[in-house]
Amino acid sequence: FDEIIVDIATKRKWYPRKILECVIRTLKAQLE
Amino acid sequence: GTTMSRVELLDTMVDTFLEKLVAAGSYQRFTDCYKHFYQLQPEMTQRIYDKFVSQLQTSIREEISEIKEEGNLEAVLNSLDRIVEEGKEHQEPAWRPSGIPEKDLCSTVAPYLLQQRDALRRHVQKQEAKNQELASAVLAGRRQVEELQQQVQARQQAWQALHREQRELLSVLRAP
Amino acid sequence: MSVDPMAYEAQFFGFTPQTCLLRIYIAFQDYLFEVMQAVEQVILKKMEGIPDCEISPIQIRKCTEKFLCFMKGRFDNLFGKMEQLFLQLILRIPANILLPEDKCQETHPCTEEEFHLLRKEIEELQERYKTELCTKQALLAELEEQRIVQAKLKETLTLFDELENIGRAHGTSDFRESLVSLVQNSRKLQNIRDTVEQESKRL
Repeated sequence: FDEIIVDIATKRKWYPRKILECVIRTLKAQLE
Repeated sequence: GTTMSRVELLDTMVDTFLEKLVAAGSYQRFTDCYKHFYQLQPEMTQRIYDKFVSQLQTSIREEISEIKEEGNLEAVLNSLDRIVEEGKEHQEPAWRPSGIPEKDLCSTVAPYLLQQRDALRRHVQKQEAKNQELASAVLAGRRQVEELQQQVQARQQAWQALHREQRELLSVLRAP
Repeated sequence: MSVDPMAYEAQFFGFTPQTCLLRIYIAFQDYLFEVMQAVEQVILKKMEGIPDCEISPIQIRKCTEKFLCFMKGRFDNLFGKMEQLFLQLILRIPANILLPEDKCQETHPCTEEEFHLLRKEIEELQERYKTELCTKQALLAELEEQRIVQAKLKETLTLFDELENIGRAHGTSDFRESLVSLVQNSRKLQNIRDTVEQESKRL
């Protein structure tokens, strides 16, 4: 249970940033 | 009243815990338990008890230092102090993850989509304005082509009339 | 009792506060046991040095257990209190606090509905932009076509101008007039010729 919490919390901390990097790249490519 | 830093609070709590633990395990209590040995060797009992207390305190404090070291806890707690200090004006309960990543991600991505939308709006408006100019140029061009066509047509008709004159002349000249 | 997973704290610390405290509890407890064990070892060793000592190791063990049992009880009670304070005051993200990585939830709150509308608007804008680009191509193509047609028409007009200039260069300012006058003169000549012919027949 503890590992699951830490795993989810870690994803919540880092994944938005990673996803954002992809989204920004995609938006830039679309604009170009 | 005074806001202690989390690190100070932690040290204070551990000190208080130790203080109370040692107070609970008083010398009185210790000698009660080791009564016979105490009666035989009172000084030795005192030394052993003192050693017990100091060793327990040292071990527990070392453990706390180790944990602080390991998890870089002091820096983390100090940064939490800063975050709390910065956010203290905000009194209502703050946002918390909803448990639905897609939902939570909307706000993360939204600012960039807004930028994208604004950039696209600018591009569309710019292109529309350019096309407006082009459209006017095309309309002007169509009018000009029409005028030229009319001019050519007029000249052409003049030459055709001429041609008719010419044919008439020939017919006159050729008449027997 | 529902367990508070303290996931938000775990997001900040990288571990759950409960685990951290469990780790501390186990370490402290181990130390307590170790120190008690050391105390008992020292006492047993000291007793070996005492001649005709009536105390047996079993008795000492019982004393140790008695003292440890009491200490463990107090330890658990005190640790429970410290744990509460830890979880409330130290390893807790206050309810009104948002972590830096979640700031956008506050600055740009966006519901799923708004998000989809925004994406839809972007798609529409992209379509409009493509349409405008196509319009631009079509307009440029027509301008190019007009340029060619106008050049052709101007070329034709120039041709007509040159023709007239040639006429002018040979004394005929206006072809049509000259042709008309030619026709008239020819007709006159023909009439004269006819008249002459008639006269000669008559004579």
